[in-house]
Amino acid sequence: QPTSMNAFELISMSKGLNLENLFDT
Amino acid sequence: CDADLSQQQPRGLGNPEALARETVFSVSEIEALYELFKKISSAVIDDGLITKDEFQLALFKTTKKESLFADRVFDLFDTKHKGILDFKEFALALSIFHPNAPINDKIEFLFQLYDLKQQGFIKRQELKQMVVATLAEAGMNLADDVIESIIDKTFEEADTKHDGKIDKEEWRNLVLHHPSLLKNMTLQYLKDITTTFPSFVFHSQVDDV
Repeated sequence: QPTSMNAFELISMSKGLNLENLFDT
Repeated sequence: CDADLSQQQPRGLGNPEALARETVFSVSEIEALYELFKKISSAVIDDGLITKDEFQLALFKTTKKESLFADRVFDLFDTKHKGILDFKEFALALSIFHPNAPINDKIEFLFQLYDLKQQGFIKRQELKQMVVATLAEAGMNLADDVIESIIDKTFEEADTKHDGKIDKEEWRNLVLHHPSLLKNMTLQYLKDITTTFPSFVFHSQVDDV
């Protein structure tokens, strides 16, 4: 639930911050 | 002008032994990482450099998607501020994401990423901008007063000096209470990079140490 998270926990869900996809070539 | 700058950017693997000394990677891992770099940097233009478009393409499998955070990550990787990444910039930045990299480097990198205006602290407005961007990316709608209450709650916890901004020390304390905030900063893939890109052995220039 986004409303129960602190703002940084919510931001850390952004796909732009998940670099794992770089390895999926 | 940009074209002139990209002409000056070094291309190729460079000196893998020197890069291994500057990072947490072994020489073999640097060479395997270069295989990944070659794939990403040849996706649009095969010029041995990663453009922002190629970076976004690798992350989202499309150049269309715009992400505030992918932009910020690219800009932090781009330490020479030329709008393109050479292999050394790529390897130095990804080294911070290695499971063996010092936690302080991860904390510092993420702080810089969130410090949108690069003022040495994160203000309410920046935090709200990032929350709004995250929700927009995910296609989620939250009422403004709900977003405001999330920001309020975060500042109540993080801004222990009560000066309306989160500085590096406060950020560090927050992360130590919420280690999950660092989860994006560790990529297990980097530990297995030589098995993910075994073809590096065909191009290897040196015996590993």
